[in-house]
Amino acid sequence: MNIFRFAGDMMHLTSILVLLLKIYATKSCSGISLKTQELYALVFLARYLDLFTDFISVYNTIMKLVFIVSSTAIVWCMKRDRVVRRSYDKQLDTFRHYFLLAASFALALLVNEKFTFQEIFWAFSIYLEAVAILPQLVLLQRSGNVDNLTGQYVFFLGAYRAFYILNWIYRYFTETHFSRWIACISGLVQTALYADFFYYYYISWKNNTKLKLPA
Amino acid sequence: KEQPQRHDEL
Repeated sequence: MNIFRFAGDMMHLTSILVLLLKIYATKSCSGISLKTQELYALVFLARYLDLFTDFISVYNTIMKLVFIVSSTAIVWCMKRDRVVRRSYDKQLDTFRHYFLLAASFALALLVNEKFTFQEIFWAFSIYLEAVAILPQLVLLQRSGNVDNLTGQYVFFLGAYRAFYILNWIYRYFTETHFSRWIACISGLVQTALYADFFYYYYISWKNNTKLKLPA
Repeated sequence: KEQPQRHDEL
């Protein structure tokens, strides 16, 4: 494992911790898209079906468990916690995420590394992760104002993707048989979705003003 | 045909 991959994973972990901190400290999930969170929980459940069949490392196994548990806990909290769920911006979170689900699954049936149950679900999770942030970005754009923790949450998620691209570039030059078209192309698409957000995040950081997205 | 690569990333 190289430093870029590790940095990426740590950014990913940080984003989840920031989100948990926001929900726990403010007892509020305003500005957070339940649909995006549901998609992420599904992404991890579909991808880590290999948890019991393929052992890579203790690090991988622990991280997989952490991602599954934390993402399902966030969904549970937003739906069931009686204080937190009152702050959910349901009327703003209207992105039709079932469309993303269906499209990702259809693509996974067509483009996969091998036509097996696990490989199809793995490809599905890669495609779904690439677009899962869309309901969140749409919600932020609709609400206009973005609170600090929510802004940082999306920032760390984007940073995680950026480090994964550096990781693939590094692996491409250091490994002899590195070809992961499915993961790399989906990863590029996923990172590109953050470009707009990053631009406004940078502006607000530079001017030291509150993050605001144009309507 | 080539076997799929092991998914060693998260």
